[in-house]
Amino acid sequence: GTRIIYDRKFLMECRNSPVAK
Amino acid sequence: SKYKVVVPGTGEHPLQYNYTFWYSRRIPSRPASSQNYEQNIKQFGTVASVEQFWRVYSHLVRPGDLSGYSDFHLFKEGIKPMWEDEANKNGGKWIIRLRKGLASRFWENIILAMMGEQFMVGEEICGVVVSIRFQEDILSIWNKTASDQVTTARIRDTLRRVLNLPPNTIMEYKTHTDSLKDNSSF
Repeated sequence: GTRIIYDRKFLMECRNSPVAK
Repeated sequence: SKYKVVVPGTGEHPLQYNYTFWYSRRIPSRPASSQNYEQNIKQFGTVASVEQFWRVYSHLVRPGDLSGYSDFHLFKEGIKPMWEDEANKNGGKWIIRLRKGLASRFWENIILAMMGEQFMVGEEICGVVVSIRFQEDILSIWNKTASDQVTTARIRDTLRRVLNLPPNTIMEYKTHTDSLKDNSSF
């Protein structure tokens, strides 16, 4: 099945965004 | 016992798996046994999304700032960080010994790689551990099937890439059966 893949850069950007997009 | 289902919040980025944080601290003078290990290990949060992860993580002490015999564990929800767990009993782990000062950065990178599904080994990953000790710190990643050499090689290669390990870093694979036999991990 499809897997949810995130790279480090994306995960770090989520850390810095106060509101989920 | 009460079981609360953890799901991503509205608009949050879901993870492939839910993960649970655990913390343990051992008094070195006492002999290690699975009984007192189980008493000393506490879970303190399960996350289902990237945003939930950062909310827990940002409140944690950096592992490199812990003292003594302390371990942080991040395991898939439902898998206890113990050799005896059904998901671990046929498994093993890659062990990376780190000189002091590197644990916090490598711990962050290994958990981001696990949560982001960078290892590409299907269901094989169980969790990761950072162990703070006196002389050195130890990072380990646990997988389900120690006998699956293709998987263990892929985990090792991904680790080298995502952690950007110093060239002289020694990586050792140990099955949980061997850990049980010699009754010592670190």
